[in-house]
Amino acid sequence: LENLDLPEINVEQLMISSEKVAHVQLGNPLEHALLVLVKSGYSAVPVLDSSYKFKGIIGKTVILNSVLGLERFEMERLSEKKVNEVMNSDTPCLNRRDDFLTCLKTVINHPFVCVVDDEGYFDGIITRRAILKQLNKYLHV
Amino acid sequence: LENLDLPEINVEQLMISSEKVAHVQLGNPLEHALLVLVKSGYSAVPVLDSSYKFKGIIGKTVILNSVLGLERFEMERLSEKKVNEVMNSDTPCLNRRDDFLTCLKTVINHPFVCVVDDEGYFDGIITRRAILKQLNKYLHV
Ligand SMILES: Nc1ncnc2c1ncn2[C@@H]1O[C@@H]2COP(=O)(O)O[C@H]3[C@@H](O)[C@H](n4cnc5c(N)ncnc54)O[C@@H]3COP(=O)(O)O[C@H]2[C@H]1O
Ligand SMILES: Nc1ncnc2c1ncn2[C@@H]1O[C@@H]2COP(=O)(O)O[C@H]3[C@@H](O)[C@H](n4cnc5c(N)ncnc54)O[C@@H]3COP(=O)(O)O[C@H]2[C@H]1O
Repeated sequence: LENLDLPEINVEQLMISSEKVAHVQLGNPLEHALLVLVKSGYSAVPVLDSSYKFKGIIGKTVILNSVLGLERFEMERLSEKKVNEVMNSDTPCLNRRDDFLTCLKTVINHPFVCVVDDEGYFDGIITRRAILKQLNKYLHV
Repeated sequence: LENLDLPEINVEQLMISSEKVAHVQLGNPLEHALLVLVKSGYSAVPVLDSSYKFKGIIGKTVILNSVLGLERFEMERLSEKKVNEVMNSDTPCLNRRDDFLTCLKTVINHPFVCVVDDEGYFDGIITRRAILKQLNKYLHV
């Protein structure tokens, strides 16, 4: 990597900070989560607990799959289930100190990745768009 | 760009070819489109006409928004509407001859971009993941 000075930018400068990120809580009914996803337009958003710790990610596909019956989408069942029952909690995280290359590797397989502090509190997200914008700037030296 | 030899790879080597891409047709009812999106897990897929020309993109958000009433999601209305009524037809395309940098610029704001030939027939898609994987390889010279 001697001739390529990677973007010197770190997680903190790249990330969308937590107050600008749409999210839902563990105990929310799925109906609320689907409304947040449809109104915001996002495919998936972070799931936090009541003390603002990061717990996982939830998207439209798992919610709709959970109410897909034989004949139709049984939307009335959305009020019976909670976010923590269907969310994906096996997803990578980053820390504010991580470098650009670590961010690039993590977003290869994830449209966005959550940033947490050492105690697991939610700091924000890194999106593929932010990484791609930096790479495009960098390649136009 | 004299010291950076960009990935020599072109659209043809990067793209997912059309037979591996889930898609829907202009005249399909929204109910069918939502089922394809939920069963495949994709956020959005290309829309083609009956002669396999590319017409636009449709995702879960616009479909669910179109049936969101005051109190609930009125899913019974999904069989009344067609794909061409809600799809997004204002979306960029690429051609097999385009270079890597053109692909990178296009996916900054789009999770995937469709590849069409000179008459508008659908050839495949370029995804952000494919671009990010190449950039990651390239940065480890
Ligand atoms: N309101 C909007 N304005 C402008 N462009 C928009 C937009 N909503 C979506 N996009 C574009 O579409 C891409 C995919 O969005 P998606 O919702 O599938 O996937 C998003 C979403 O799941 C999540 N995300 C992004 N911003 C968020 C936020 N403020 N709060 C919660 N989640 C967010 O991160 C994923 C990747 O975002 P990324 O920006 O790389 O990529 C975004 C962005 O390029
Ligand atoms: N079955 C699967 N296996 C492994 N990983 C999966 C997957 N489905 C989704 N992913 C991962 O999630 C990312 C976002 O998928 P999404 O469906 O929101 O957004 C997708 C989807 O809307 C579309 N897409 C990708 N492959 C497709 C295909 N074969 N047919 C139709 N649309 C496709 O392109 C967007 C970007 O795809 P990309 O690969 O960059 O990014 C994908 C990929 O990293």
